[in-house]
Amino acid sequence: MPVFHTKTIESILEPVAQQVSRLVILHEEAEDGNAMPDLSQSVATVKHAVDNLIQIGYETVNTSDDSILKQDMPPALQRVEEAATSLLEASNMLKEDPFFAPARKKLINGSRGILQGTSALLLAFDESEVRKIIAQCRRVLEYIGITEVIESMDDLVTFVKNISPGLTRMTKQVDDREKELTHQVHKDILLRCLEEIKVLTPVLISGIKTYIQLLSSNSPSSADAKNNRDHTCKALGVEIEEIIRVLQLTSAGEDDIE
Amino acid sequence: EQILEACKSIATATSALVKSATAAQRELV
Repeated sequence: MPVFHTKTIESILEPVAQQVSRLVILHEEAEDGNAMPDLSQSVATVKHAVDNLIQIGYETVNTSDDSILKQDMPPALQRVEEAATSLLEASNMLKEDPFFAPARKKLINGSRGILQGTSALLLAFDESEVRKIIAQCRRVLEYIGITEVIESMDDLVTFVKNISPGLTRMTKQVDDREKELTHQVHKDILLRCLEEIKVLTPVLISGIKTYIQLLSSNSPSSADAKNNRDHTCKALGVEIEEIIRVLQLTSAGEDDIE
Repeated sequence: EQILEACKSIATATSALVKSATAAQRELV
């Protein structure tokens, strides 16, 4: 079962997570008794990368209009910065004494801190990207509500013209997201919802058209046509709501009940 | 996109650092 819920996060963090695990295991099995080499150059490279992230991170915080991202990113950045300081201290201590146990502990904690801070940061960023897709889903959901007031062919033409770009954008974004996910259950649900939306959209337009035609001819069947239209509209809404729900899941198991 | 690249750089640098530290211990094991 994958630990990271997106392929991008997995590709970034999986290699470093494995390295840190190996170091922790060596330490816990008390097999780290060898003299530690001079790590100052490697730590300097980490510090340089951290400084760059801090700069980019705060620029993102300052320019973003996502209030949750603004709130989530600074603690993660702080975590990474503190971890880098720990690594620097550990490296200096080990330079003095390559066998110094507390320095080894600090090295492990620093590495873990980098991993956890970077993970929190990537998660905050990813959630922000998901919120953008959800906002698009909600726009479509809101627009679908207009079907209730469509009573002429001109209205229907305007409706189709207006909803098409948003619907296309939404399905493209969800489709791209599905490809990014690592949890098979979540991928399958999103694909199923997209497939349903593809089927239901022309059914809805056709249903609205039938209702308009029957309404204009004062047919008694217009009430049934209205019910059919509303039923399809509701079904479409359910699929979009389901997409929104699954997009917010970040770990496998959350969806087992489904 | 810049954030992802920056995180990638940190992960690569940290991985290299930890690898050096681990390799040194492996020599003893």
